[in-house]
Order: sequence, then C-alpha cells, then structure tokens
Amino acid sequence: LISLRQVERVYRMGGGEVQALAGVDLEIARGEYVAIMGPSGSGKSTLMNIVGCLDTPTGGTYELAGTTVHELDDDELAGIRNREIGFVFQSFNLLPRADAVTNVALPLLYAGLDRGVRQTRAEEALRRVGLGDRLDHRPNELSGGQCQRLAIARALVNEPSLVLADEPTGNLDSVTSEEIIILFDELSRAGTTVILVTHEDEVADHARRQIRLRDGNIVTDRS
Amino acid sequence: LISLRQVERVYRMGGGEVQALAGVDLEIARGEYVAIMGPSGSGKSTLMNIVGCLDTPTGGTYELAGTTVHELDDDELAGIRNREIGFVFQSFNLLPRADAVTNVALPLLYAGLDRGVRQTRAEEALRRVGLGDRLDHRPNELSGGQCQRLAIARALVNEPSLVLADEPTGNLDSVTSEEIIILFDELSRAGTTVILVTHEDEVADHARRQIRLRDGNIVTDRS
Ligand SMILES: Nc1ncnc2c1ncn2[C@@H]1O[C@H](COP(=O)(O)OP(=O)(O)OP(=O)(O)O)[C@@H](O)[C@H]1O
Ligand SMILES: Nc1ncnc2c1ncn2[C@@H]1O[C@H](COP(=O)(O)OP(=O)(O)OP(=O)(O)O)[C@@H](O)[C@H]1O
Ligand SMILES: [Mg+2]
Ligand SMILES: [Mg+2]
Repeated sequence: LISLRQVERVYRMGGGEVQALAGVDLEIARGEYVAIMGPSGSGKSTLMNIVGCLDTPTGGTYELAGTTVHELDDDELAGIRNREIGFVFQSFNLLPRADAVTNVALPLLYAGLDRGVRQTRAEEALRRVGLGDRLDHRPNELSGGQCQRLAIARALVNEPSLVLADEPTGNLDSVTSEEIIILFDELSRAGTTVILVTHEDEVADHARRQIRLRDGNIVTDRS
Repeated sequence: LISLRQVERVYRMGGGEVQALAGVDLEIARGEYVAIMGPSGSGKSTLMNIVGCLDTPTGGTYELAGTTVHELDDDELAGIRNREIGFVFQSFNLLPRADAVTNVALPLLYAGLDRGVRQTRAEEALRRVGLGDRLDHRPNELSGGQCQRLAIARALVNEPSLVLADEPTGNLDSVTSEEIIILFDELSRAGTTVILVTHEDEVADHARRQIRLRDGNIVTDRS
C-alpha cells in the first residue's frame, strides 16, 4: 500500500538547512497496524504528512497503492485524501468558529453527502469518542482532551481505509486514552491500515509493528 | 500563597450549563510542588486559569498572597501575571509569525527590559530546553514537542515565583520529558511554587503533593 524509497525532506531557511527526513525506506502493507516513535524533532510528523499526501518529499519517491503521489495534480490528491485517508493532526486543526458536529461533518461535506446523513454520522462519531454531550460546543468551549477526541472523530467519520494519527492520546488521561486505543484496535481488526505516532509505550504496544526514528532516519523496525 | 474557597466556574450556553468547577476548596503554600490529575474534562485547565488570574470564578473566592483577586482591576491583574506568574498553556498560545526568540522574550518586553538583555535571556531560556539550534524558527517551522518546549521557555524566562504548567510533557518523548521534569524539580528546589497538570504518573511522582479532580471537584489530595 505504502512504499517510500530514499525519501528526503529538507527545509531551507535563511540560516541553513534542516534535514527533517534523511533517506527513508519504508514499506507498509494494507491492513498493517504500525506505531512510529522517536525523539521530539526526529521527523515523525514530517513522515506522516508525506504518507498522508499533505506534503511532498524533496528527494526520493512515494507510492500509495501503486500510484506515484507527486505525479498527481491537486484535485486528484485532494480526492484521495478525502476518500481514503483519515488524519488526526498533532495540533488538531479544528475550525474555531464551528461547533463539534460541524467540525466532524467536514469530510462528509466534501464527500457530497446530504445534510441529514452528515448530521447523523457526525453525532454517532462524536458519541463513539465520548463527546455525545458536547455536540454544540465550539473548540474554545472544550477541554484539551475533548479537542483531541474531536479531531479523532473527524478523522474516522468517513470510514477511511488508511488512518494516520499523530500523537492521538497526548492530552488524554489513562482511562480515556485506553478507550481511544481500543477504537484504533477495532479499526485494525476491521481491516483499516492504522499508523500511529506516539511517544507512549502503552499505546505503541497495541500495534503489530514498531518503527523508531532518529534524526530523520529509521533506526529500528520490529514486528 | 493560594487560597480558593468554594470556587465555582459555571459556563452558560444555549442548551444549558456546564459546571466546570463545583465548589473547590484548596490551599497551596509558597514553595509547594503540586501535581493536578484527573479525567479529560474534569476541570483542571479551568482551575489553572483561575489560579493564574486568567479567569474569574462565578462563585466563591480566590486569594493570591492575601489579595482578593477579583477585586483587582485589569492593569493590576496584568502586572501580577507578568511579574509573578509563568503559565505554560495546554495549547501553547504562541505568536505564529514571530520566531522562537521573539516568542520567548515577550514577558521581558512587558517587563520593560531593554533589547540586549531580552535577547540574551531569551536565548539562554531556549538553550535550557534544548532549542538552542532553533532560535530563528517560527512555530510552524517547529515540531509539536519543540513548540511545547518553546511555551515552557517563555513561561520561565522572567523567573516567576509561581509556575503553572498545563500538560507540559504531553507532546514529548520520554527522554525529553525527563529533561523538562528535571527543570521543574530544579525550580522547586530554588523556592519557586510549581503546579503541574499532568495525566502521566511518572511526572506526577516528582511533585510532593498530588491532587485529583473529578467532575469539577477535588476527590483526593495527598502528600
Ligand atoms: N467556554 C466553555 N463553555 C462551555 N463549556 C466549557 C468551556 N470551557 C470548558 N468547558 C467545559 O468545562 C469542562 C472542564 O474543562 P477543562 O478544560 O477545565 O477540563 P480539563 O480537566 O483541563 O480536561 P483535559 O484533560 O481534557 O484538558 C469540560 O467538560 C469542557 O467541555
Ligand atoms: N517548516 C519547517 N521549516 C524548518 N524546519 C522545520 C519545519 N518543519 C519542521 N522542521 C524541523 O524538522 C524537524 C522534524 O520535525 P517533525 O515535526 O517531523 O518532528 P517530530 O518527530 O514530529 O517531533 P515531535 O515529537 O516534537 O512532534 C524538527 O527538528 C523541526 O524543527
Ligand atoms: Mg510531531
Ligand atoms: Mg485541560
């Protein structure tokens, strides 16, 4: 499903260069359940953004389901992202002036579903993450962990075949965190490809495969 | 130093009310090292915002160093916040268009220090959290954990007597997290009053006292 070959991502700035990814080779098959770990600044989010078609490498190639991603135009990329990929961002990226239901329903709006279906599915997704009593709250009327769960609900509402979650439990207590991990376990059992970035061993242990990054390189890859 | 009596914080919304704090009694002496824990949505950030003079209770009273906080005007409150309190926000609240040094130096600008002193102290604060090689990066050119450390550096740069840190290690791997906790330990040994919200036991164990919230009430308080 996912094939990265010698992927590099360099950021050029006034004072020099940052090599966020320095030649990554990675293959992930359909249905795998993978945890990505590593120190702060080691390139995990950069890797996730490339896999999720939100960013392009400055070197190497990325193929998703056999398609060379950087050869696609913006519309084709947007289509893939909307239909196939659910992304939980490390900093949530919620619409600040929209309530929880509207935020969660956004992928369904892009998918062209009608209003009644969007409302029902969005409410259901919010209930699944324990936010059934916060439907009309906007992000600044929610706690940090509630915002995190809102971002998770939005990523899952369109039932994507690939779920990319960047630190999905960073703001959650252990009980709520466990509920979210069980949700990812269920998705995996149902055949969804799940890739989680986490710095918590308890979360990483649920995955079948653990990959560790350091300074933009993969240093361990164990199943 | 900190005295909360029957503190309530109710949010009124179209559909009803949310009782974020439901009658909190809490005394914290100067120099204490306290960890606050509890489920997502239990009122931890709300409590921190009141203690940090960023929000006022809808019931009860809050005294800081003997002063009844809600009787102060906006300028006096701003003065206390700038001189005495260092706040690490759960969602960082960084200036997106300013680089790391400018972000960290902001409290020093309000304190009226001149440019050279601000620059030196800000760089030093960034080095202490491991960001010495990221001085000219803006928040969107930093990783999630680097943004978190930037927020911590800013909270500490003015050497406040009270440090309030809301989930300061949520985005950090265990090694970087350990470095940050050691920093808080050092502040505590130097006499700073430190209050951390955390959902991680390893972090809470460094504090001398652990307080647990549930549904807006304190349910345990142990030293
Ligand atoms: N402006 C607001 N309007 C309405 N409800 C709010 C508002 N801000 C917070 N709340 C609610 O108050 C409750 C407490 O929020 P708070 O942010 O203090 O929780 P928390 O303990 O910090 O949670 P977390 O661990 O998820 O960060 C939550 O249930 C939240 O939905
Ligand atoms: N736009 C940018 N310009 C310059 N440098 C950048 C940019 N974005 C990220 N970086 C740098 O690239 C490196 C990798 O960033 P990335 O966000 O992938 O790290 P990460 O592993 O997700 O870290 P964390 O665990 O802290 O979230 C970091 O050192 C960061 O400073
Ligand atoms: Mg990251
Ligand atoms: Mg909070």
